[in-house]
Amino acid sequence: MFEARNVTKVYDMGAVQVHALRGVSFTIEQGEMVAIMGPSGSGKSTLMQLMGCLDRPTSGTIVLDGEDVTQVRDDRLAEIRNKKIGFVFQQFNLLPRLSAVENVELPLVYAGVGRRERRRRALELLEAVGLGERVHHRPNELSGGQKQRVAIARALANEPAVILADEPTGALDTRTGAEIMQLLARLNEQGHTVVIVTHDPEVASRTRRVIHIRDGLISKDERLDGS
Amino acid sequence: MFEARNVTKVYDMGAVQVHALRGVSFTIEQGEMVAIMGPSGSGKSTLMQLMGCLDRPTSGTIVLDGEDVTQVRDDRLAEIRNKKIGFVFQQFNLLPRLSAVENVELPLVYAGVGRRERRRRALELLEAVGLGERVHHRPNELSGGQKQRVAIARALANEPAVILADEPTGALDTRTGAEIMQLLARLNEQGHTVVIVTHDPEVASRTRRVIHIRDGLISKDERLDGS
Ligand SMILES: Nc1ncnc2c1ncn2[C@@H]1O[C@H](COP(=O)(O)OP(=O)(O)OP(=O)(O)O)[C@@H](O)[C@H]1O
Ligand SMILES: Nc1ncnc2c1ncn2[C@@H]1O[C@H](COP(=O)(O)OP(=O)(O)OP(=O)(O)O)[C@@H](O)[C@H]1O
Ligand SMILES: [Mg+2]
Ligand SMILES: [Mg+2]
Repeated sequence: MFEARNVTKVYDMGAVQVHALRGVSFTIEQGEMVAIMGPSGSGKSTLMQLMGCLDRPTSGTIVLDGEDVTQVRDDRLAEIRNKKIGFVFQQFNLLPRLSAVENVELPLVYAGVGRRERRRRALELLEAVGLGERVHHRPNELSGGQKQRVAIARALANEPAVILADEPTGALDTRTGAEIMQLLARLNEQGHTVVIVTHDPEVASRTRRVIHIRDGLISKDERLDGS
Repeated sequence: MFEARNVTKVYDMGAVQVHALRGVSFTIEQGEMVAIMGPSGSGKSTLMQLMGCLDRPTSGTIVLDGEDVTQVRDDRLAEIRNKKIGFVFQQFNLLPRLSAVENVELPLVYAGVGRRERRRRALELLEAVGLGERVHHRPNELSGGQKQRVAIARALANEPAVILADEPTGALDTRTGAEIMQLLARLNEQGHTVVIVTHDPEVASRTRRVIHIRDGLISKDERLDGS
């Protein structure tokens, strides 16, 4: 599914260079459920953005389903993002002038899904994350945890093979967070690959493997089921 | 310090009315350290915005240091906000075109503090939240937890009597979160009133009182030291 080899990312700020990732290598098989943990600023979101084909590494390769995504053209990258990957952003990145249901429909629009089916699917997803009564609210008319759940629903719209969730329960109370983890666990049982950046040990304990990142490097790659 | 009496907040969306707060009453004394907990969407941020004089209740009163802030004019409200209150927003609300240090200096600019003293104070605060090496980064060049810490530093710039922090550790790993809680506890020992919205029971356990909100109402007002 995912194979990262010696991936680096340097942010060039002119006078200063920030080495956000310093040579990261790992393999994630289709159907795995993996947590990524590490201190604030250690490179987790940067890694997720590279895996999600939202940005390119400075050096190294990322192979997704046998395709080296560091070598493909931008339009192919956009196609991979839309068809294969569901991305939950750490800061949600909702479109401010669209309602919750319109935000969730957006990936379905790009995928060419018809109007009635899009609406049905988007409403079903919002229901699944507990937002059935907020579907016409715009982002600035939603609470922090409600925005987060719209972002999660949107990531699931195209039933992507890979779900990359950057701190998907960060703004949620324990109970709502547990409901979201149930949802992700169920999708994983159905065969979706799930990668979750989290600071919450509770969330990490619901995965089968934890990749620890520290200062742009993997400090530990830990299997939780003893295998 | 704070006295809320029968506070309501209704968001009027035309066809629909959202009753975000349905009659909330409580008193917080100067020097208390209080947590506010409750499910996503229950009204916590709405309550914080009213306490922080960022918005007005639909009905009811909020008295801050003997002054009914629901009756004062907008310019007095702005003055109270700048002098008495440090607000950490759930979504940070940093100015995108300013660097971290410039963002932290902003309340000091409004308070008329001189250039050299502002810079000294802002750098000291960024150091205290572990961002000494990120002072010239803009918000989009910072990680989620780094943005959160800039927002915290900014709230503390004017050494406000009241610190209102809406989920200040939500984007932080356990250790960095604990450092922030140390900082807030120390400020509380020095006499600052600290009110923290949190989903984290760890954070709540470091306060002496937890106000539980559910569906726009206070469901429980719990003193943690048995007093
Ligand atoms: N555009 C950028 N320009 C310069 N530096 C950047 C940029 N984006 C991120 N950084 C830096 O790269 C490092 C890694 O950032 P990243 O967002 O990956 O951290 P993170 O592990 O997700 O942290 P958090 O847990 O706080 O979200 C940080 O130190 C950050 O300051
Ligand atoms: N501008 C608005 N217009 C309409 N409804 C709103 C608006 N702002 C908030 N709401 C609604 O009011 C309710 C309370 O929102 P609030 O942001 O106070 O919740 P919260 O307790 O902070 O939740 P979270 O833990 O998710 O941040 C939510 O159901 C939300 O959808
Ligand atoms: Mg991050
Ligand atoms: Mg909130």
